[in-house]
Amino acid sequence: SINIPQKLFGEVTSPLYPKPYPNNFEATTVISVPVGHRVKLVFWHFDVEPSEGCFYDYVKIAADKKSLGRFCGQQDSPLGNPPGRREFVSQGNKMLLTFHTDFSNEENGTVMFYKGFLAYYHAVDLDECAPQPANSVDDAPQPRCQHLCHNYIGGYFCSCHPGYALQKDKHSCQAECSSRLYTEPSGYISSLEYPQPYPPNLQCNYSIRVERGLTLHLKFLEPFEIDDHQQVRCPYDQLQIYANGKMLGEFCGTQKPPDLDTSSNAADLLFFTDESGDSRGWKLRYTTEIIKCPQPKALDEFTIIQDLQSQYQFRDYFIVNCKQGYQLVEGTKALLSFTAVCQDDGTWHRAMPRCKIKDCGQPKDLPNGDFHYTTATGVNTYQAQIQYQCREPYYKMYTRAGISEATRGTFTCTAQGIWKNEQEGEKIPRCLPVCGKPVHPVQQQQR
Amino acid sequence: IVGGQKAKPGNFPWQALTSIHGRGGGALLGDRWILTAAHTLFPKDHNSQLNTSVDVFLGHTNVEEIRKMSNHPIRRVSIHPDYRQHESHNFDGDIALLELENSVTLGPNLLPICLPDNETFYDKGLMGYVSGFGIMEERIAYDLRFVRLPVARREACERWLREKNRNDVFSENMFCAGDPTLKQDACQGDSGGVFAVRDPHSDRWVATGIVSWGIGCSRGYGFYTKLLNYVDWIKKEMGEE
Repeated sequence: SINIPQKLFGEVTSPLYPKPYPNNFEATTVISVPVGHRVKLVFWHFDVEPSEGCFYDYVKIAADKKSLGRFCGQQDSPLGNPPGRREFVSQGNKMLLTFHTDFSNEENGTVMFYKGFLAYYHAVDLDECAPQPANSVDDAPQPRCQHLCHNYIGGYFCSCHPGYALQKDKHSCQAECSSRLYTEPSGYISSLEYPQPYPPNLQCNYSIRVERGLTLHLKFLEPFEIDDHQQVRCPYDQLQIYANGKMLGEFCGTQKPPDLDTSSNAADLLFFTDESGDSRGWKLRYTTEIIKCPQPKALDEFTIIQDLQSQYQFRDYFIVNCKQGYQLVEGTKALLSFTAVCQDDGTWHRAMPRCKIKDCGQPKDLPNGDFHYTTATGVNTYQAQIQYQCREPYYKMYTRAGISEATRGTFTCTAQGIWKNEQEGEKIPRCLPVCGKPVHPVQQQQR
Repeated sequence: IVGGQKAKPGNFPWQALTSIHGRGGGALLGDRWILTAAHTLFPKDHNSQLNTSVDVFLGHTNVEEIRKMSNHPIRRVSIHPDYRQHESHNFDGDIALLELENSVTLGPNLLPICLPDNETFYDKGLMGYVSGFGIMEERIAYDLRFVRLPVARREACERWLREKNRNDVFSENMFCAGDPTLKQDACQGDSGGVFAVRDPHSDRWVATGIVSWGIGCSRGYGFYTKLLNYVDWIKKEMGEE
């Protein structure tokens, strides 16, 4: 046989063409084109000794292990079996052309000369995606790709429907649903092929992750159909739903699950199927709702919640103040200010504080003086009042001009928790020594 | 005190007993200042160093009892800058202040005396009281004694000094009290105590002089540091108190 180097096109001729071909010759020319192409061959000139059934000289064409014909005679002649303008096309990238001659070329005792043939071939792109012939009568045609086939010059490739992944054999598609992520605030999730039966051997994980401060609601749609068993719960296929680290339910059968409130911004749906089954699967719509915190409520009548809103949601906050003369306390700790923020789980990040009446504490001792309560004795809270006095007659309270000792000595527990005098503020009065006033001055009765 | 009488508790509650170079007197100002004579701290004809202890007692009329009431520690001694220790016959500027370490608590037996604010406190004949734990002629006193003396006429005291051929300085910062005809006077150990006058307008007792010097005791006039001339200095030393 003669192997022609692989080319996209070329010519094949009989030996010595266009001179008469030799007797007793047989050779098979192997025409090959690049893989992914088929061979198309046309005879441009054909002049081979004609005979009944092309018994003596002939050109035989074969491809794909099948004969495409045996040819002899001349173009446009009724004798023999000339190929005419017929195009011979292979399925594969090879075509065999066998040229056979016998010992002579005579006709009625006259030696005849035949030029032979000139054939032209070229590569034609093979549409690999075209339906393949069946291997046997019973078999259905086998597609090259399980899902989608894409032809290109010299080759093809396969791809899969959404939700499936092309396997290593580059032909088959396997459902791929092991890490589906949904981040939109609402949407639909369904089993593969829904409402057509879902594929076998699934291990799907659908994760819903929405913003903090939102809570997810799940609502299943009809039809809901997962393989089930009457006696054993969900032995074949099952849909499990998780949120907040807990399983909210495991579902199968044809009864649609109830609407689910996850109380979370994250939920996971796991769907497992076995190798068989013909159920149509499931579909749900998930929606989100912004999380709300409980309405803040004052614990006592002295607490003021600033700009109270009708409702509070995630990231909202409220500020608490006290009425004048009262102090914010959290447990036993005094606070300068208080703000509570609504958290993503619908709780306040701090508990409501209380307002405790301001305590000015024990009044300062007055050197060389004393004080007494003009309000309840021993009570040092807001609005309590004391009166400082100097130890007379030995000391006298120092006052500015025009201010009486009573005024200077009066101290009130203020809203700031400090004892204060109206005129002098926090500064307590001074008791100054009284000079020249003996209690028992010298007296002389004798004259 | 010569020719005087024993004081009752509370008669002179400002009276201090000092023990420096011997017995001396003083008067309480405010609640932590003692007014005294500079020469009780730096006596004439004596070493200029104050290297002896300064003990101050307050609040009683009996020497033994007052000493039992514990000494009041001194924070600071302030001598008037005009005082000349080495001029034996010049008692000008004979005034000093002792600042106590701690304030004292005032009571019926311990009260300050006031300072003068005008010249009327030095009018001729104005009676004042001089008190002290000083000697009674030739006897030591065990109790606080006092004597009532008139402010003397300045010219009379000057004449009296001239007659005695004394070269002692009788400055404008001094006044004299007593009467040569009376056997009443302050004496050694009374120095530093005050000449106290009751102001009838304010009903307050005012210290107008400090017992300073004399020629003998009860044989003439007694000489006193005129406090009115030193009120500004005292106020400056005592600060806002």
